[in-house]
Amino acid sequence: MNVQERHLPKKKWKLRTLGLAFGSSTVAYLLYHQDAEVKNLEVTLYRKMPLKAMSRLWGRFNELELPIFLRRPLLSLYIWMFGCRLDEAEVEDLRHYRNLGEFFRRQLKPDVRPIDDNYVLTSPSDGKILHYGRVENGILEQVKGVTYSLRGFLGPQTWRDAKSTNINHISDTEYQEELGMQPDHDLFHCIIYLAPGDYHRFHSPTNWVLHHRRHFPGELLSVNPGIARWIQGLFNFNERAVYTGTWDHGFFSMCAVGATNVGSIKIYCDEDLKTNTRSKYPEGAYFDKVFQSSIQVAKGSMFGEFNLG
Amino acid sequence: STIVLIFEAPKGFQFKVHDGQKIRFGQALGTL
Repeated sequence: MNVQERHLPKKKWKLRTLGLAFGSSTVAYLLYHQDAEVKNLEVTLYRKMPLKAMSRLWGRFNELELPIFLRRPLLSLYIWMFGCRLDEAEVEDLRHYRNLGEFFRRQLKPDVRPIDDNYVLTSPSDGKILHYGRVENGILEQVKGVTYSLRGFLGPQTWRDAKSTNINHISDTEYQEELGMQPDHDLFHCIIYLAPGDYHRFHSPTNWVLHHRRHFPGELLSVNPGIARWIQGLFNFNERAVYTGTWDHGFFSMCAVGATNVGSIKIYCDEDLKTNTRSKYPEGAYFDKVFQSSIQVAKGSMFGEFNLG
Repeated sequence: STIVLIFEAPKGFQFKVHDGQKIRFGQALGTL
């Protein structure tokens, strides 16, 4: 600061300070909005990609029967790339897997995953905990600070006599209240991400009774943690099979969410479920199935699998 | 691919995991 500036009258200082504050705020505002616009454009372009068609093609390719001499080198490459634990697989001889699709849905040896009986809720699958916690005001977090809505994820509560069938007319908080939970109860959630090398079958995390399935034939965006941090509401866009029912403590739901190249979901007690088909549906479309007789699902029992495709 | 669990439980329910933790099927997720 030179001598002249030091002796500027107070009024001029105030004007300069105000000008500086205004200027920096404007620059920050413009940068923020430019970033937001660029991000929106990137997300829109990403969602326009033909990821479902590409995944179906990948699935079909991986169902081709490999010549026996190629099975070991090709599958070994996959195992090396994604860090699979071959020693845990029920079948360790790679020549027995006709293709990558079969290896992807491999079974494990019966003793490598003991079920913890000391806990009421156990992990349904191998993977990484993406996020967990209480559901507050009908909003869930896919990763810290990035949210999606419960009503968008589950859809109208037609599996029970909810007051509102049109969920667009109620708030997220009202939607959660309509779940009719007991007064001393809360709603919780947990997201488990399965990486490409993980065991891709999943099991029941507790004893519960299944009443209803809702299939959202959405998109097949990647669900890796990086994308989950990037796209708000990611899980409400993707194809998913939502199973709802009850457990000892009230409402319970388990949802299998598909992803790029892994959009083919099979549920052992629900043969009608067909995922990643060629049919086109409007955004938000869903198909319901009410199980005529409720299905008792035992803790640790095999529930379903993700497949390539 | 991803599995999402959403469930009602008494307010005292506690998760036995942390964000980013690697987990295997059958391991403890939470308790009352």
